[in-house]
Amino acid sequence: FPAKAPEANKETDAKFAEEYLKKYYNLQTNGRQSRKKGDGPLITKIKEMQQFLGLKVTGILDSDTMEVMHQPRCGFVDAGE
Amino acid sequence: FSTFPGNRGWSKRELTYRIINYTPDMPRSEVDHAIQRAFRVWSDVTPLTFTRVYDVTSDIEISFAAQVHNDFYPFDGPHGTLAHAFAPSSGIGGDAHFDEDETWTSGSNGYNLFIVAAHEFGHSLGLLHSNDPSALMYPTYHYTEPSEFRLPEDDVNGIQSLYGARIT
Repeated sequence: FPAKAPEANKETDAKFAEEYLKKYYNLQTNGRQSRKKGDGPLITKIKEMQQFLGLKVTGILDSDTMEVMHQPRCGFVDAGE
Repeated sequence: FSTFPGNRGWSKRELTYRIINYTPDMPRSEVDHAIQRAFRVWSDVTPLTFTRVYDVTSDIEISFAAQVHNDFYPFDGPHGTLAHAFAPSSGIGGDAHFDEDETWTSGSNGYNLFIVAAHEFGHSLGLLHSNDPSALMYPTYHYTEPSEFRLPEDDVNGIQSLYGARIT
């Protein structure tokens, strides 16, 4: 069995999450993670999404978060324009 | 619940709708019934009325389309985004679009058109998404047997904040 399969899944999850957050939570990123102290835009948006969806707010793409993000949904954005 | 900032919904209470085209997934009569019933979800608890029109532009134009479809929000193929609708205003405002790449149904084998339409019409009337997982306006799809559907309290409170309650 593959020893490093979870790493590949994490990359796929992160890519999926970024697209999801851009589409539904108005995530704006130039593709680079912030090196400043504190959360970058992606983690901030993950937390915002988790709070909105009634999930535990961790800023991490845990299984509960990924499950909700993979559910079919309305195309309307959850963030203010 | 939440509402569109700065948008107090429709200023009139008598609204019209038109079904521009049909999905081949369901008999037309079932589409008509699902749409009519989805509007009734909201008219049962507010003073709003919905009248179907055929040959003139209506307040809420309903269509099925796939991928790019003349707005800035192309659909994405099966699953993912199921539908979207626009906040109350003239023109495209209030209109509801359903992704034709989905499988629409009046049962549970596919996406139930009544459930999705009722949610989208919430947007057409001025509601944003709710963060209450039991609410109709929660952003993700959850099947409920249509005959057992009751509009959750959060949604009742939301729509009545815009239009008041139906006086019986």
